[in-house]
Amino acid sequence: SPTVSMAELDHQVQLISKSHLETCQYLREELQQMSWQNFLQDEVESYQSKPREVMWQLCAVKITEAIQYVVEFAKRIDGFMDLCQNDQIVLLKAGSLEVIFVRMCRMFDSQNNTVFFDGKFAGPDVFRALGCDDLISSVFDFAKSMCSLHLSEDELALFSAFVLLSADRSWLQEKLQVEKLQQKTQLALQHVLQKNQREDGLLHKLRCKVSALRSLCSRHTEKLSAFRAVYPDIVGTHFPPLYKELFG
Amino acid sequence: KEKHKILHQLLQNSTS
Repeated sequence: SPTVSMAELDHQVQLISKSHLETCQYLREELQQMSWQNFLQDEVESYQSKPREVMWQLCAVKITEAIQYVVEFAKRIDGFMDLCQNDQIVLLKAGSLEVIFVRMCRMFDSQNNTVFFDGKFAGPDVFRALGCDDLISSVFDFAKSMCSLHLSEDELALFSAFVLLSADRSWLQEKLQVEKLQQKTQLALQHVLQKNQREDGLLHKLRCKVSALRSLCSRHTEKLSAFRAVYPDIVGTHFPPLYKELFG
Repeated sequence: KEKHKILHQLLQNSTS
């Protein structure tokens, strides 16, 4: 774009990368140190034998913890807090879980097909009690395919911001403002991909991930409604209030 | 606003 200079793009990349690193919940080094810690068979079985509602509640708590970090990330994105409050909420309601799925590739071990959860690395079988094997397996497949792109922290930061600033979310009041922010982020993402000498098709591959993320999130909503239909009181009284605000 | 009380609160808290 003729209106954005290289220096501005560099600055944008630096700012978003810093916000990402300050709010990413776990540093890569920390995760690497814990990478040998997998759940033992009896621990896996203990997760599998938990009542469905207990496992759902545990996952809701973990998702909520991660969302708090995403909210902090959003607040530190240049321009986000200048949006009207309605739009800040709309973007976080629609995008926070998507960012968690993007961030998940940092906590994912492709070789073992495990993800860092509740203190150790867990395979999909740990989540069996949820009764959502198909969704869990899609989430793991998504993480694996994100991992295969080998994104650096700055690329991941820019992509997360791009996802969060989606200007096509329903109920936005100042769509144009969000569009401007998203375009600026996309330019910064392109800039960082070029600077890191990534292959030409990577931006296209990342764009394809956006629809996969939407599908995962709508399937999460469906599974939650099905769960809520059976256990309305559990959701009402035991789920974190922030989780209910976002997905209720 | 009432519907997203916690989110509002998180957004208003100053970044640490």
